Amino acid sequence: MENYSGQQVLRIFPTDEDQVNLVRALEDLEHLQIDFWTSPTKVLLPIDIRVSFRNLQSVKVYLESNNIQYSIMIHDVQSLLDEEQNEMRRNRA
Amino acid sequence: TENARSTDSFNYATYHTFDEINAFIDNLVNENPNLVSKIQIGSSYEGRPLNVLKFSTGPNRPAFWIDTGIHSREWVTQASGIWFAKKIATDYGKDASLTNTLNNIDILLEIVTNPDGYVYTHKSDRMWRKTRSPNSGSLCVGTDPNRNWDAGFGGPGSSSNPCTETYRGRAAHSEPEVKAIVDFVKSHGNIKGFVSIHSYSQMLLFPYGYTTARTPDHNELNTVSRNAVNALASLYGTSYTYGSIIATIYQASGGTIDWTYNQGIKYSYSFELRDTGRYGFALPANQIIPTAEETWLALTKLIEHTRDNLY
Repeated sequence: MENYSGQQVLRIFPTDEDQVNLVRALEDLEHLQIDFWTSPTKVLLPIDIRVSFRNLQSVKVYLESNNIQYSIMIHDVQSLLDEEQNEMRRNRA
Repeated sequence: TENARSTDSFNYATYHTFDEINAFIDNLVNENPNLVSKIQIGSSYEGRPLNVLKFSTGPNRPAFWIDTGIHSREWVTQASGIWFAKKIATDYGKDASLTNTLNNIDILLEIVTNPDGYVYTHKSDRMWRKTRSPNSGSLCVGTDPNRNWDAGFGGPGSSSNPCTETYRGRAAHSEPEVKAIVDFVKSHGNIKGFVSIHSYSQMLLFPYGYTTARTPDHNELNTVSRNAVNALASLYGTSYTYGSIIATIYQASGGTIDWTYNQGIKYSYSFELRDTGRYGFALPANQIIPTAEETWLALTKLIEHTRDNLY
């Protein structure tokens, strides 16, 4: 299985159209391998992105340097998925 | 052991594998032979069956279609689909409205709409969204089956890059999972309502997604959607927004319900189930049943309106 250790999901809160476009620009940076769980759409609608551990700092610096507010929605994706797997195993048992 | 269980002892509060879901489907059919049948409408790219449950009490009826799991990682949708199936089978003959519905129209339910992707989420990559068909000239696999429909295909809100999550595919209906539904809808010819279920941003949407043009039925769809989300909220207070796809979330070309609407299925909707802001696609299993319960209330409103306003 793909391992998501250290990966986080960030919830981004763009406050104007420029910030929406700045987040949208992340989609084109393929090397960052960002998985958009919800897409950049409108001002005030949150955007959720899953970011690999390797690129986490780069993405956070990008957001902070552009004064784009965000919070950490999921601190470690793998821990959630581990819990999900454990529960499935428990139920089968 | 799960495969051998009856649908009464099936655990609806956990996530299940593709094989377990298929065993559930077979058990439900065997337990309700006069109400439920299984139709295989095609096969996925990797050869898995595309199974549709048909709830019917008579021949040649109009139908209401529900599909779940077209994006494979949205596990709460497949799990909700299982719950809906059991609910329909259990409530027929007991719940007056559902009994009235099934005495007049059929309900069609495809629980695992993207089986290759779903199996892949269990075996290799929990966050896989697309189909698993290869793309010639690219190492990246899969097409977004919700951008592969012949409704503004190739327009804004879909991608031509096979390595993106919204890759539209080489042509409209190039994905067998999509083509199977297209062929079934066309051959059936009497589907009056269509709901495609996704997760996780708590929305009830209707056409269009590929154009800013309003459908001629916009006001009616808006009213029905409002009633549906109000019904949904009545159980646990879960707040949904509603509206046309393009006005509510974003421009999305090649989407499922734009195609069904353009085929003449007036009552076409798309759900985005729970949750906002905590778990995303990794919604804990203890939220499956509450999600399914509240969604069923909204679905009931959509089905009833279709039943009472056949066209």
